[in-house]
Amino acid sequence: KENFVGHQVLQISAVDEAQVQKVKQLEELEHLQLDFWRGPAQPGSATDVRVPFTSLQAVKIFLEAHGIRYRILIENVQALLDEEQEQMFAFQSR
Amino acid sequence: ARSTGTFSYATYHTLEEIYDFMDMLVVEHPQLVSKLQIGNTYEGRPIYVLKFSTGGNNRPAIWIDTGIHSREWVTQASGVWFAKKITEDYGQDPAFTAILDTMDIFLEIVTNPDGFAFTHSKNRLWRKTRSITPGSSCVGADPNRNWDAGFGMAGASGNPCSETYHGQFANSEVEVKSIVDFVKDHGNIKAFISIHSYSQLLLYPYGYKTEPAPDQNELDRVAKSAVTALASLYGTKFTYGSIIKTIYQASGSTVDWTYSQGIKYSFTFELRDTGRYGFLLPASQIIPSAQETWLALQAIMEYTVTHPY
Repeated sequence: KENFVGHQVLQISAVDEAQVQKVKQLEELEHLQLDFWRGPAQPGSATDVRVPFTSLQAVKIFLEAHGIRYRILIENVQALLDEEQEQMFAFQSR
Repeated sequence: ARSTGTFSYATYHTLEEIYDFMDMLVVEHPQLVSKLQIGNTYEGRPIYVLKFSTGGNNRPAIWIDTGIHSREWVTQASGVWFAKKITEDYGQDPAFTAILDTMDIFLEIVTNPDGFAFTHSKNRLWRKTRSITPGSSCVGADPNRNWDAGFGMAGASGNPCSETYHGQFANSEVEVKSIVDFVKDHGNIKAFISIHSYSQLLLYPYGYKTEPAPDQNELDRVAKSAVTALASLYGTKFTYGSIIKTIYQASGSTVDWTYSQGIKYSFTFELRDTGRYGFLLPASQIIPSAQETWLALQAIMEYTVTHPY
């Protein structure tokens, strides 16, 4: 199974069109292997992006360098996946 | 589960469990429910649609699909709950009974079976189909960018490795083509509702162009009544509007194509999110999400019955 240890989901709040465009630039950087759960839309609407562990530092520095606010929506994606599997197994065994 | 009565709607299920559920429902309600196979997936899995009908011949119909983006698990789980709800409410809830006495309902619970199986076996966060694109090592296309409505325009990606890759050509994904053929063959579908998660949105055409849909005002009124009904249960607030105005440009989307076929009441849902889990919504949220969404669906279905065209 694909492992998402250390992957985080960041919720980005772009306040103006210039910041939205900056986030869209991120989307173009294939090597970061970003997975946009909720794509960059317009100022004021959240953008949720799953960031692999290896790209976390670069993305956070990029956002901070451009004064784009973000918060961590999911601290560790794999932990949530493990919880989901445990819930399903617990139900099945019950 | 031995029956749909002992089936648990408060946990996520595998493809096999959902397919078994469908068969149990048909056995338990042979006069109301039948199972149609509208095609086979790229990897050869059957694609099933449940038909709820109280008779008549090719009655006007309502289409509901869940799970076209495989990782959006709360949608397939809600689809299972909707199926059970329909069998419970018919003959009991007067308003819903009137709907099913007038129209048929088609419900495709797992619209992307290959992707769904892959989310259980290899990658929980898989979104696309599992088709192979010649010349690329990346697999799958976005089944909500593969429809013949503005296909390939801005708002989709031509890169097979992208999560919004539109596919080699319109309807290249057999999971999409199967629905297209079904809709065209049936010819009397009056409402088409495609269900995604999350973001709490109710969207209507267009996604690929900014000009308003001819029925913009009516669709907006229907959407408003639907999200008002949805919010009445747990207060979950939905935003509504055209795809391009509410979120962003998205070309080749399902409801842009169904609308182009004359299916006026074409909507896309994005179900609830608690702002904490995204696609990994805890199983405890399945039933509340399904319950509130059903209120919105019923509002759209009642409007469709009372506004024939």
